[in-house]
Amino acid sequence: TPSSSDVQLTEEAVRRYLIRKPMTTKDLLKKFQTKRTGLSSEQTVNVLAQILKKLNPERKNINDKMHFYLTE
Amino acid sequence: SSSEADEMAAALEAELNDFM
Repeated sequence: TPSSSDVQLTEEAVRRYLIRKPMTTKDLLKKFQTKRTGLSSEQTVNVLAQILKKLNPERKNINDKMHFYLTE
Repeated sequence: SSSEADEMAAALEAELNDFM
């Protein structure tokens, strides 16, 4: 039987990460690795893009890299 | 692999660029 994924890519999960600290797209992708969510790479990119568009996080550059963050 | 992560990050940023 397939083991249930231990990580879920949801709006609430993304929100919690971005409230905690600013993250790059790569940081976020690391939190939702395909082997942990059970999603394909394409699904991960599409779902994460939809969630970020909806959350519309603040952006700032840290070390020349764009980071997203949310305030409560 | 890190190159797959790079590709995914690039794809995600490309999707978001239309929006941002």
